[in-house]
Amino acid sequence: ANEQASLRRFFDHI
Amino acid sequence: MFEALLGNGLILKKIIESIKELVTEVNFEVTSEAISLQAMDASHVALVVLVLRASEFEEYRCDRPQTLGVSITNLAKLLKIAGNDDSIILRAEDEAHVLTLVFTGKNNEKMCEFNLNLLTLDSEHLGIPEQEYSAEVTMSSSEFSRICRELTQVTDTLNLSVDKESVKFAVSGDIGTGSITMKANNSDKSEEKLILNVSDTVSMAFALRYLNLFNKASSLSDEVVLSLSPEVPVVLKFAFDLGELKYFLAPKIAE
Repeated sequence: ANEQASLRRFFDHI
Repeated sequence: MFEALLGNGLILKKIIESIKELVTEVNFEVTSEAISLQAMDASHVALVVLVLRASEFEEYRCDRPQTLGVSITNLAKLLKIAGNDDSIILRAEDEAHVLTLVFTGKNNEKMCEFNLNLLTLDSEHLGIPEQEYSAEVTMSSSEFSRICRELTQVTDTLNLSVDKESVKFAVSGDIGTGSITMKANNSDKSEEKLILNVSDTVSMAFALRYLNLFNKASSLSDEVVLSLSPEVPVVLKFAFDLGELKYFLAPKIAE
């Protein structure tokens, strides 16, 4: 199974 | 005052249809250069980035930059009323509370005017870094759409592998496994053409449900460009005369 990553982990949240 | 006239209203109808299932309420930023938006879906897995260049509108005026909070759901309802051949005017006063939409028939025989109430939305702007991608795939948007749709019947996760020669779409589900491999080629047939720009081999997994939602934008552009690097979100870019629509999707990570 693959776990779904969150976009927030990749982009700075300003 | 902001006012933009779009001779080909159908393109705006298609754009909103392409994002309405991902994002329901968004801030449109209007400036003298462009109309743009950036919004994440509710589960924070996908991001929609739209830019419509002012220079591509038949008429365009924006006296001061403004943020217009729009219900995409309601905008889509209103745009359904516009005919495919209609021109569309978007208009907002400074510090507007409504966005005015005017649809005009090809022969000026009919004009519809609606005021869409604007919303005050928390603006959430993500800093998307400039990224060099390991692999870039340019292919027919309808072919990519078809592949994603067909493989969805097998399972919910697409394994995408790209090397210098080919791109492989692989799935593994309860009913079995399978893959579709396409080799780079410069065919005259747009359906077959596949351009690869690969510095490093990449293999990643993505949720087909989201890819299928992104593929609604295949009506906007004959080509889609996929940009991939290990462990960062994939970008699907659909470019058209008026601007571009990009979707970012976080990869699935092996447990």
